[in-house]
Amino acid sequence: MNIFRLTGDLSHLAAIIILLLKIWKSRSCAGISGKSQILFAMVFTTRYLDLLTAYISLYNTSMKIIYIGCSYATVYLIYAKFKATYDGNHDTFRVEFLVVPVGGLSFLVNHDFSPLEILWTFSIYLEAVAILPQLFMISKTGEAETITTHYLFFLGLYRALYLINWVWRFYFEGFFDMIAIVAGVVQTILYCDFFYLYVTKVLKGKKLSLPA
Amino acid sequence: ELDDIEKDEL
Repeated sequence: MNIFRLTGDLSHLAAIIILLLKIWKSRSCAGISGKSQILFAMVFTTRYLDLLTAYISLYNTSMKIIYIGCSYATVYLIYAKFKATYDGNHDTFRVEFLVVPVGGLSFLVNHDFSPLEILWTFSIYLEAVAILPQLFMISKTGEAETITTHYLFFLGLYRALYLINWVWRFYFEGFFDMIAIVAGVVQTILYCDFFYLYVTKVLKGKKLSLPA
Repeated sequence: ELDDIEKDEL
């Protein structure tokens, strides 16, 4: 565990908590893509099945349980408790165009053709594109609440920090996982446009609105 | 081989 990995996890945890608190306190999920949140719940479910088979550390287990719990709670708030505030008309990304290719690819390109490994690979590929419905929704509504941009910033930052963690681990431990690295690079690239808007607008106190 | 390294990352 190196500092980049730890700050990456804390950034991820911050994003998940920010979103959950935003919806809970404002009692509204306006501007939030329920589809992306369902994809994230799928990512955690398929990735953390090893909770049932392997114990790595208290940190590892507790973080996985928190991630799964918060992601399902967020999906519940969006589709059940605050369903009336869910903006379905703008959350129209065709997620089947993500899940099907990702599912196929996880069967073709993986480290080991075992159920747990294929599900892990599926979760890695899915996480890389899971934010697309949310980014698509923002491009359709043309704006995003500031708190939502903070959520996206920490969410994008977490995998960018993981990339640095993998450089660190390759250099010091000779460890690298090509599947996680390639997917992580794709995932982080998808945030670049948002990062630019976040730094040039939100950090200057302006509202994030498109077109720029 | 990868799979004998526990997936300690989240």
